[in-house]
Amino acid sequence: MNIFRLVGDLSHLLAILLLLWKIWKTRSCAGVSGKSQIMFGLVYITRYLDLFTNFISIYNTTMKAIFIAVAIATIYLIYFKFKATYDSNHDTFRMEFLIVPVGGLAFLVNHDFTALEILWTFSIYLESVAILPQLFMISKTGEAETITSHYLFALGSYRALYIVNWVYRYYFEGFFDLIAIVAGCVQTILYCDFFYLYVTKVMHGKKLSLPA
Amino acid sequence: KYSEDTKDEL
Repeated sequence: MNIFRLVGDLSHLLAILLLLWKIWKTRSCAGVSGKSQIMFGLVYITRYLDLFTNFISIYNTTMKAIFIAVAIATIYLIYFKFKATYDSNHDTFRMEFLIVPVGGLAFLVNHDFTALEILWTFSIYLESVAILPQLFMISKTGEAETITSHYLFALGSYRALYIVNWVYRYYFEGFFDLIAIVAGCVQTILYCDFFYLYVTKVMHGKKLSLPA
Repeated sequence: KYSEDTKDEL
């Protein structure tokens, strides 16, 4: 474990708790893409299947359990409890356009042709594009609530910090995983224009609004 | 292969 990965994990935890809190407090999931949340739920479930079989550390097990629980709770709030506030007219990104190619790629490009490894690879690839419906929804509505932009900033920062973690681990531990690194770079690149808007607008107290 | 201990990452 290194500081970059620890801060990254905490940023990730902050992001998902922030979103859950926003929906719970405002009792509304307006501006939140349920499709992205479903895909994040899929990401955690397919990646953390070894939750009960492969113990690494208390920290690892606890965080995996929290991520899965919060993802399920968020999906529940969006599609059941506060379903009336779910903005399905703007959450129109076709998930199958992401899940099918990602599933195919996981079969073709992986470290090991075993069920667990292919599911882990699928999870890594899916996570890199899972935010697209959310970014697409913001581009359609032209704006995002400030708390939602904080959520996106924390979520985008987590994988950017993981990239620094991978550089660190390459130089100090001689460790690298090309699949995770390439997918992590794609994921972080997808946030770039949002990061720009966040820094230039939200940091100056303005609402995040895309140029119409 | 180095990817062995990716699995210690979240």
